[in-house]
Amino acid sequence: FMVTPGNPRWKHTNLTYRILKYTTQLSHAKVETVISTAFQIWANASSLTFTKISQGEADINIAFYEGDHGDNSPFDGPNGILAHAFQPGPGIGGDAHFDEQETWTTNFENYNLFLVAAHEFGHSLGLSHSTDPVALMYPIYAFREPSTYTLPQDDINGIQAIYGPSSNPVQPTGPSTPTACDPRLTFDAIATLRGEILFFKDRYFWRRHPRMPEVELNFISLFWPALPDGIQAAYEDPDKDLVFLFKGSQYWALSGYDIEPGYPKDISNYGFPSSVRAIDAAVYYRGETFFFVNDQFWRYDNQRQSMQTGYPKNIASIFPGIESRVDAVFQQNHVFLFFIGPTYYAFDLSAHRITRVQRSNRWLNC
Amino acid sequence: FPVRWESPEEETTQVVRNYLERFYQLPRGRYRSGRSNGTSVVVDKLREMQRFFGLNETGKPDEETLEMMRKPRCGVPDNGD
Repeated sequence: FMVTPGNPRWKHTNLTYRILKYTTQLSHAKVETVISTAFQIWANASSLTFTKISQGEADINIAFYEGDHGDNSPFDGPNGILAHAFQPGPGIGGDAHFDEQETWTTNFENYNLFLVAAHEFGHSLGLSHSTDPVALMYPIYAFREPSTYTLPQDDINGIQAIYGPSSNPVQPTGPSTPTACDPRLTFDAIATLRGEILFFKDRYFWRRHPRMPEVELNFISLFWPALPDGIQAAYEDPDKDLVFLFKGSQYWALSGYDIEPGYPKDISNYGFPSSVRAIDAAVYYRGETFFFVNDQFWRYDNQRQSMQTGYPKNIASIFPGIESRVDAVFQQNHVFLFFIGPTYYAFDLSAHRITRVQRSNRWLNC
Repeated sequence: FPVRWESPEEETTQVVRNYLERFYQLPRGRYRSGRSNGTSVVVDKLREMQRFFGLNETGKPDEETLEMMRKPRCGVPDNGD
């Protein structure tokens, strides 16, 4: 995080705000709810309180303007610059302006007003931009589901650096960017996708492209806003050019950026007994899908669309050396790569044995 | 009047100059293609922007840098002022 140079801050903690000019794209009631929720994000992490007033001079004035609006920082029409805000202080200090020529929404379509407003209010309170891509104060817009949004740890640290700890008896904590080269790094799920490999972790995934040196970290919600965080298993069915993602008893089918209609569905469709309510890992190989649950696995025949008889079997009985619950698995060149904790095991399906054991984060160029 | 046609290089120059002036305090009017005196300032500002976003600090408007410049964002400068 970065505190604004000169450390401007409000001397009082019971701040007032006033909406001077509304957008024509959302009802006043919706705007007021969004603005109040955006302030609440900061109130939860600090000792600050925010009260809406409709008359008189507020600490933080909020308005939607087009183009040049007299503050020496003209807006630029749709996209580009979405909004700006001023550091704490008298007059224009603390004020937040939004570009009326953007499309303002309350869902995943560009641009979600809650996310932009919460970011701008960080400036109104004395924060500058953060270099942490996960942080709310990162300058680039990235969609995250508002209904489940919690302030990232970087922003909590920032606001508390200015105003001290939260007045909540239990100090709030928030998500942090996963550190690719943390030797303890584990993955939630892994799937190939048209030659790439996707490594899922919490609300993010790393994208490894065979011809790109860098491994790219993204929010899951950036590509698939309707998907939940914490994907537990994933596999690619190259014959159908679909990726299947699992969380709990639900699963989704992705075709590139699109979630196939009619999803999520229940995993009982695969023929699992009702006792199975979640999948640890999954991988597709030669017309069959292998599902790993605790110390057992199932084989699903994609042609016949039913489970093979005689399953589940014990994992170690078929894959000697894979003795624990599997976090994630994917297939490459007739080798199953099993990820268990911070280690992966390359199981050669032809030699029928483990041929390599390495740190999981080697796949992230660590 | 004939529409003023901008070569791709000029368009890139425009994008880079606007971005660095707005978000990295590049002095206005400093960066016009072909002029040498302002180039080192621009290279420094480009590197500062690339460092902020964790990009390769080439000092050049390469594709990943231009892609980042085109993303929708907040209008407040990145070095805080």
